[in-house]
Amino acid sequence: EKLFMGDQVLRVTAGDEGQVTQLRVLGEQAELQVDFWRHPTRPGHPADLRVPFSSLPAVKTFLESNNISYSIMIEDVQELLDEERRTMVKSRRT
Amino acid sequence: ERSTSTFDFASYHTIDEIYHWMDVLVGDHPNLVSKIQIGQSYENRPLYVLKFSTGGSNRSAIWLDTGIHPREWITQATGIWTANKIAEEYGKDPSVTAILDSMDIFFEIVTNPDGFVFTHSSDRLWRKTRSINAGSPCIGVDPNRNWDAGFGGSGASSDPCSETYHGPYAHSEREVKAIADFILGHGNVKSVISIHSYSQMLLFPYGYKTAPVPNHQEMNELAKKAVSDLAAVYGTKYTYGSIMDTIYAADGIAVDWAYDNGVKYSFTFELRDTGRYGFLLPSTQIIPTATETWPALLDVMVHVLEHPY
Repeated sequence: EKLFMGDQVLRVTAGDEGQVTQLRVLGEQAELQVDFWRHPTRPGHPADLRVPFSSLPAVKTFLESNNISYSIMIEDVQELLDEERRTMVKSRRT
Repeated sequence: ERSTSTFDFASYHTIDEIYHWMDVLVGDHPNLVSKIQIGQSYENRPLYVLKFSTGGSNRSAIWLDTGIHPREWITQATGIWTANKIAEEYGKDPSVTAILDSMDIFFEIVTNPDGFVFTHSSDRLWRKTRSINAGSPCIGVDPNRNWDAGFGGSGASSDPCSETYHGPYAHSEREVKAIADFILGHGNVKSVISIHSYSQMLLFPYGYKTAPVPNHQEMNELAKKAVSDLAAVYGTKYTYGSIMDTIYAADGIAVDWAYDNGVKYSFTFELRDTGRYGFLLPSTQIIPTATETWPALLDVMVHVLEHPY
């Protein structure tokens, strides 16, 4: 079973076309294993990136060094998954 | 559950529970709903489709599918609720009744069963099929980049490790080929509505080229009405338009294939996002999501009924 402990989902908003392009470049860096949940489309529209725990420093540095604004949408993916599982077990018991 | 009245539509369910529920739905509405199998998945799971029909032979039809990307759980859950709604509203709601008095509806609720099972057992965030890629350690193909419509272009990846890997050749995935064969074999499908989550969009072709479809204006106006009626329920705001204009270039996708194969009313939904949970939407979101999606779906289906071609 794959665990997602410490993985975060970042909501990123590109300010211009150049930043949209930079986000696409970020997605092409296979070693970072960034999983785009919502892809960058145009300036002002949010993109959501699941970032493995091990890649968080590199990705955040990339965003900050390119002045791309972001917020943390999900602090810890595994916590949400655990909560989802608890809900399903409870529902089934009911 | 022994009856659809005791099934918990507000919960997420395993594939066994969903497949069992399909049988219950058929049992509860034997003169309206039947279950057909259109193929088998890579791991040999049955690909089931619910057929809603009041009779006739090879009537014009609407195709609905949910869950081609298995991690989008709100989508399959909305599919279950919607299928039940169609069955329950026939004979009550004038629009549903009019549609089913003239047309059939085919509804594939778990379009990618192998991936769906994998999201329950091993990787909650799995998106692709589970087929093995020769020469690569990475598993799976993005089934919504595997259709024969601009297949292999720049809006998909040739890397088997990518989430948008298009596969070795068009329709290499059994899950895709089964639908393509079914729709082509049927020959009278007038609308394809492929449902995803989560970006709050109602989209239509093309994704693989910038040219507008010939009936772009009609599609745009229909999409505008549908998202307006959706927003009237809970205020959820959708964007709409062609895939290329609204999201990005996407090659080898289902609705482009459908359109290029004569299905004029081809749409794809991206269901709701609370802005916090993404694909992990709590189950409390299922009923609201399905409820608000219903009038938009109905708008499209009624338009198809009223604009025969």
